[in-house]
Amino acid sequence: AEREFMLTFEQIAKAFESTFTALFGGGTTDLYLTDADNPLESGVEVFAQPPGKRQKHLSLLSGGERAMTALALLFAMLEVKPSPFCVLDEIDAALDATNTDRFVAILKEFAKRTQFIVITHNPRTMEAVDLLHGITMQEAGVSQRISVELRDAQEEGRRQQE
Amino acid sequence: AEREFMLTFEQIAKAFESTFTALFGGGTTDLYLTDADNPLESGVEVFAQPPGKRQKHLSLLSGGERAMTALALLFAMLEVKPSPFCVLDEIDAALDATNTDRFVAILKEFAKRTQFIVITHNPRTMEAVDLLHGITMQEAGVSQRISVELRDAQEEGRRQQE
Amino acid sequence: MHLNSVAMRGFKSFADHTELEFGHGLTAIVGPNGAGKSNIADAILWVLGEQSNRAIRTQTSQDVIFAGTDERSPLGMSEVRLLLDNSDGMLPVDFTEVEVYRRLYRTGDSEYGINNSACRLRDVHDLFVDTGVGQAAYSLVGQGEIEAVLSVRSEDRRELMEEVA
Amino acid sequence: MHLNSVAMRGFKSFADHTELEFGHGLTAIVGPNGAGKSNIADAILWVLGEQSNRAIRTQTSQDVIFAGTDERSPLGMSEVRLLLDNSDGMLPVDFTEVEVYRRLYRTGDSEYGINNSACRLRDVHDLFVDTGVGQAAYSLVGQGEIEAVLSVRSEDRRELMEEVA
Ligand SMILES: Nc1ncnc2c1ncn2[C@@H]1O[C@H](COP(=O)(O)OP(=O)(O)OP(=O)(O)O)[C@@H](O)[C@H]1O
Ligand SMILES: Nc1ncnc2c1ncn2[C@@H]1O[C@H](COP(=O)(O)OP(=O)(O)OP(=O)(O)O)[C@@H](O)[C@H]1O
Ligand SMILES: [Mg+2]
Ligand SMILES: [Mg+2]
Repeated sequence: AEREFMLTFEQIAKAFESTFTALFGGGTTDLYLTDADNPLESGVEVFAQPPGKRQKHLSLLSGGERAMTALALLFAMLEVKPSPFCVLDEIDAALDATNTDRFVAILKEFAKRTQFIVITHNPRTMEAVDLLHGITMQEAGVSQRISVELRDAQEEGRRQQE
Repeated sequence: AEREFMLTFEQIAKAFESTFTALFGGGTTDLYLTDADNPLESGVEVFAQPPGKRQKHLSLLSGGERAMTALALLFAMLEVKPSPFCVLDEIDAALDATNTDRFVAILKEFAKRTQFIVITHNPRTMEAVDLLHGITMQEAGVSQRISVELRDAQEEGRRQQE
Repeated sequence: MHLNSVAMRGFKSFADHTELEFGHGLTAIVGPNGAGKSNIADAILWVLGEQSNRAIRTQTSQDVIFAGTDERSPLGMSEVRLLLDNSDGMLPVDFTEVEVYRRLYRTGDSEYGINNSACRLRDVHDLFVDTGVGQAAYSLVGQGEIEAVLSVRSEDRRELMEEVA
Repeated sequence: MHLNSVAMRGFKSFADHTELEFGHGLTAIVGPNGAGKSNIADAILWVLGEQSNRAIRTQTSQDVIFAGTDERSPLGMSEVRLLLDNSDGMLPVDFTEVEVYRRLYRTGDSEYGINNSACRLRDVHDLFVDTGVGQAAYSLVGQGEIEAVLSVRSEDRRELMEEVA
């Protein structure tokens, strides 16, 4: 069990480096055990630096940078053990345009192996999907599904943001 | 001290009802002490129901509804004891268009008594302010301030969201 | 294995029967605040056998049953059905299409079923236990939860990675 | 009493001297992810005498000093200056304009001042103690913190309201 965990852990660390650099266009990562002699009791620490930056702790990263780092770790785990499907609820909330595009690019890449269902307010994310469901409450307190055209949904989403 | 707290508490409860109904266009609120005999040891529980809905717990509210409820409570406290200035960092992140407009309306109202500095990605919020500062990192890792025109900032913000 | 569709009625704000189909590619669910989007994520977790109230934002298990509005009475039951494509045989049953359902009555009674054959909650768990679905924290990221991936205790992060192994 | 401007250099990502003016009305700070917007909120808290690392997202106090980049060396000091309009006399000093500054050197030495007169941290705290600024949790809401207003323990919420009283 320890052997198996160590193997997986190294795979995740390697995947994390590649997903992080894909999302940030560069940078440095490290995933390490706090107690290497006792992997199954140990903690796992994350070190991540966006390109050109030198801050020492994750806490110094911005909200958007932390969201991108978390996404990199999530996708790293999905790379090592793909889940058949994955539901993501507003994980793009903190991302600006550039970061949303990078997130969408990696999402499309991973969509070859995993079925993604994303809940979003972000028109750029909507741009990337194949199927769109609109949820509304025409009657107060009662939800229903409606078909939405991409253009209308994006317009609404853009109206949402402006 | 207990007398003073009770007085303030009742004022906050009353203000909360009015800020909540302003933000939700209706609904019901209650702010109550868990231990009314020992106010200074007690907890404070929040009950809030958007118009037409009947859910019993705050946890059942949506992300956007919880953000609006939190804002209502924040503004209620500001109403009872105005702060000279108030810094709000991306508190509109979870809000859709309609809710952003309602938040902006109450913000402008309270701006008569309190100086607000808001950090935002939301073009609708930008629409409401009198002064805009752009922060960029033209050199990697080094922040600087630039002047931005409202139109450009909103365009960027809209681009941010699409 | 992938999701074909989810259907629900009486589940949280979905008082009336509602069905969502999922394509093979990326699906997005959109709409205003409070419309019911996250409730759909809750429904998927719930029908897969979720037992933690916190995971679906409830305080008691009956909170998933439509509570009524000013115009409508509360309902007595909540039901969710999940239809899966099993052509790759990932699920340990001999069907290419698998439907899982779960019902909760206001009395507290629960019903579970696989392909219209009543079963226990444990059977639903067993169906998915080797697929990484439902249990794996990284196959569903709830609203506001992405930050948690970084802010959990480092031991919890190791446990999360143990699930990947 | 209101803010006229904040100026900083060597504070987190603001390696070079930067100044922001604040109008009487609503001011917005905008820009891409990681640009430094929240660092400005941190700077305002910090110059008002914030002592908690968590409140300004640092692990050690020296984390506020510009740490350098691939192109630039780290700096040896961080300085923030806050200029306030005191025409309403809310601050207990005889000036209509009050400037508060704070410096931290990489050696660990700190300097504080009010109107270019060196003072102790306590004097900065005392200056603002009756105004509700800085201390009141509801005069600064950090990124991702709005949810906390609802999710804190109910005793903490009562304490927050005691501050209002
Ligand atoms: N048992 C129930 N009966 C009726 N309504 C319910 C029940 N449980 C939750 N709701 C309602 O469902 C709504 C929340 O839906 P949900 O969290 O899915 O919104 P959302 O579309 O994700 O919104 P947001 O964009 O703000 O996250 C709330 O208004 C809540 O009152
Ligand atoms: N001591 C320091 N020296 C240099 N850079 C620092 C230092 N402390 C923090 N930073 C950098 O500041 C950046 C974070 O800035 P900030 O949190 O203000 O971003 P933001 O504009 O609020 O972004 P977002 O929109 O994502 O919230 C990080 O990239 C971090 O590396
Ligand atoms: Mg939601
Ligand atoms: Mg920020």
